[in-house]
Amino acid sequence: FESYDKINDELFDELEEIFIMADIGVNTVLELMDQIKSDVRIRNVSSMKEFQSIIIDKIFSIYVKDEIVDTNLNLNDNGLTVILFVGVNGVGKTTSIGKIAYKLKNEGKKVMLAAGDTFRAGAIDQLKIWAERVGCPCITKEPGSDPASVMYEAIQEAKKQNIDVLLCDTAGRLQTKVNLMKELEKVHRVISREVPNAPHETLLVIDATTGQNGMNQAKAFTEATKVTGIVLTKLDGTAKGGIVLAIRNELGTPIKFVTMGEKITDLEYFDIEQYIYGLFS
Amino acid sequence: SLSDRLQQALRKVTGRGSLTETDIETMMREVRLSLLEADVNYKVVKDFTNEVKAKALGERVLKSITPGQQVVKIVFEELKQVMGDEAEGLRFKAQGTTIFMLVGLNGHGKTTHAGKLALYCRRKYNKNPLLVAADVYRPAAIDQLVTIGKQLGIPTFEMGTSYKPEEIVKKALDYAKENKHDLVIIDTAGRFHVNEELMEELKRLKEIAQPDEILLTVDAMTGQDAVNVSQSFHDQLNVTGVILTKLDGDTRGGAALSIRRVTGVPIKFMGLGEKLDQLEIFHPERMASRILG
Ligand SMILES: Nc1nc2c(ncn2[C@@H]2O[C@H](COP(=O)(O)OP(=O)(O)OP(=O)(O)O)[C@@H](O)[C@H]2O)c(=O)[nH]1
Ligand SMILES: Nc1nc2c(ncn2[C@@H]2O[C@H](COP(=O)(O)OP(=O)(O)OP(=O)(O)O)[C@@H](O)[C@H]2O)c(=O)[nH]1
Ligand SMILES: [Mg+2]
Ligand SMILES: [Mg+2]
Repeated sequence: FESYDKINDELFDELEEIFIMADIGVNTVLELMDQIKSDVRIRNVSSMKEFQSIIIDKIFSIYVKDEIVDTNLNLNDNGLTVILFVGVNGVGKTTSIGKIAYKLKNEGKKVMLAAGDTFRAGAIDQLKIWAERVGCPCITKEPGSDPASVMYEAIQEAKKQNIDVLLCDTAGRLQTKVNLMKELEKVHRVISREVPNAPHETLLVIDATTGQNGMNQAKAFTEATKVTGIVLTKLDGTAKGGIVLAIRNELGTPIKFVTMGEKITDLEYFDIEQYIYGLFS
Repeated sequence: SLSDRLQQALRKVTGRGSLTETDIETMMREVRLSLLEADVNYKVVKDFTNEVKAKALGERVLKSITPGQQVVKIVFEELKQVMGDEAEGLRFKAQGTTIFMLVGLNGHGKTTHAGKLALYCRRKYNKNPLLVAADVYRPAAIDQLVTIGKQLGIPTFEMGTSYKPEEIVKKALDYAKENKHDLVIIDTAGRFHVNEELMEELKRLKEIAQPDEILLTVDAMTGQDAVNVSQSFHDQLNVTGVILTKLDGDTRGGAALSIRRVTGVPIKFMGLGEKLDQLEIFHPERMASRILG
């Protein structure tokens, strides 16, 4: 914004371009631009500094939506916490489980992984390697087993070993595959039957390079399994993952984590101010 | 759909006789919004819509009794034109070993499509393919490719994760020659176009392998970033083709238009599922109508 000395149509166009290029999505962008423009008009804003604070303010209010945003994980204080990871193919579910398990372990929790992807080549081996890196047990069954049975056995074992947090991996699936979404509903049902209030968190993993289809994903996965939060991955590229703002705006789903790399430490709790800053850098 | 949006936009206009330039502009706004929702790149949308507008004015849409339909037809024709004609085929060497190398971002479908390509080339061109596991970073990546190879009855050359990809590719080429493989398909690790170190590695692999095809694998749900990614990979490696994956979902796939428009690289294949036979030659007309929505 340093190159502009006054607020004009050109500046508004450039701002709209930044928002669209961030994949925020047409409807939310139009809404944002309306609010920014009307605020600028009502307050008769002429300084760049004030303009910037209006922009930040408007994005912030879309994110906060007049409620306390809880980016912390909903952990069970007296008993087993179950976290279910869902999402389409290749977005970073398995890798994010490794990172989050590592973080929780360093926060003093006893963690365990459940290899619920019994379908894809190398999936179980992949999660086992992450369990080794974290230094925690991983429950597996043979490839081709019913994922719900993996979760069932993992929960029994987690109770036996007094585990604090059980992180459950599932196979990637496109939200349009009815039978695969039914399978996910069954997994969710089995978990909720075996542990009261479980899964305590169902995290939808979304790749930052994803465009508008991210909204379809959020709607379908929320319908199948009550998604409680988003993990936004691959922010170490050039994409901004703006679709999560549109999802927050329309469905109210909070973003809990962001990941920015392939190392076990490349994970942070979501911070809206850092995210907004990243939109413009 | 675009035709519904245009009908809506024109409802207030009909009965006036002919349209004004403002009405055309109203319709162009709907075209722009529709293409942005389809994930076509912002700048590509601007240029593309201007061309549609010029055509619309030139084709006397102003006087048409079904202006909405006519604009949809113009958009479809323009999309088809950009998508190109029939898909360009794979380049095979007339003699000796053909080399394909798959590159692209993490999780976009390279390993799966290495398998699909191997099966396709064996069935359609009677090739004797060798898969090469050059991803030594991702946990169990080699396992994944070896398993895929076993499912297809196609051998996978691997040296585990303690050798560098450069070494693996060198040895793989020797192995292919000794074992009479006329096709080598190299699976590489996912990486961002902005990761200098990993892009340098890819350039070294290209130098060693001298591939006949460098196939950029792109997830069809990629949004605005598709232009950054494809342009950067193309500038750095001279990509020869694109494989657009996960088209069995409901994403409109506007990335296809952006990539084609900005880099000119042909889209050669579409990935239509997780199974190894779910690969099809790119259909420009089908892609155009999908983006049109
Ligand atoms: N650069 C980068 N790569 C990531 C990030 N998160 C995950 N990845 C990579 O993305 C690829 C896919 O990750 P996975 O964890 O296998 O994704 P998934 O959702 O479990 O995939 P499926 O189980 O096949 O659906 C791997 O190469 C990961 O290393 C990230 O934040 N940054
Ligand atoms: N539905 C569907 N899934 C696909 C398609 N292509 C690949 N996948 C899935 O997408 C996920 C990622 O595929 P991979 O082949 O591991 O992707 P990759 O590019 O090799 O990933 P990295 O090596 O980590 O960069 C897996 O779950 C695949 O089964 C496709 O065309 N359709
Ligand atoms: Mg996985
Ligand atoms: Mg791979």
